[in-house]
Amino acid sequence: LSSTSCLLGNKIISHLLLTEPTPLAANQDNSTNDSSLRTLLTLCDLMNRELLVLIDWAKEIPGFSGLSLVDQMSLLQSGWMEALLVGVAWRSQDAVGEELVFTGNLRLDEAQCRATGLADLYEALRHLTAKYRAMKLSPEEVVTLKAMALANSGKSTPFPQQDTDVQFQDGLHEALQDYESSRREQHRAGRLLMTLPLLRQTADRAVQAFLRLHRNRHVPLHKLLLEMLDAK
Amino acid sequence: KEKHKILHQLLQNSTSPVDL
Repeated sequence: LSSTSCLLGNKIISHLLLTEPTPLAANQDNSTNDSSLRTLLTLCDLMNRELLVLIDWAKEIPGFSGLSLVDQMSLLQSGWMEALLVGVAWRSQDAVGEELVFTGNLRLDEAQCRATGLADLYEALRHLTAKYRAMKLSPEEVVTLKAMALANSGKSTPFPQQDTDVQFQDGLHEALQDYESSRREQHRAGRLLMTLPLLRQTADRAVQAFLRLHRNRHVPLHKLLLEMLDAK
Repeated sequence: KEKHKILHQLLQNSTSPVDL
């Protein structure tokens, strides 16, 4: 690997670390006496605000703004849940009592997830969390994985990819390879990429869980969150 | 576009491309 690409890789990861958003705090919902529904509405409000932050974050990923508007929309519509769940799994690694740490002041254990209709999501996310914990991810790897999840999320089409799409994916891939080479971890980039299918499965289960709650239990959702769930 | 109008609007807000 050339020293130029090494330098570029490090710059991309440094930039991703620098632009990683500060975690939001959950605003406790008080609109109902049903405590499970309150928890769920608190979580949905948090996710809606996180989506806004995520869209601004995506614009900061090197190469993203060079994509066409259609491609930007397509990647965000496919990959937003994956990008959000990387953060949840990372924060839940050392949680007491196997809780899911959606944010510092919103931690849900298995019983709470079951009560809110998110038992399926709990199981899938704990599995992903265990995987990341076993791999002992570094913060550099977490931010790069999050960006790669988004870059990799586009729908596969029979048409050749645009140059900008390829450059966007290759830039992140090269950054990860260079970072792992600098740590003398030859197989690590490949191992990280091999976790992306599990992340996608987990995100699909999360989307299905929220859509089920909205359609079957008529849980009200914010407009942006609903629009992004519907896009799936 | 109409169906995904919030995302469309949020992305159209001007942003400077990152030059690395």
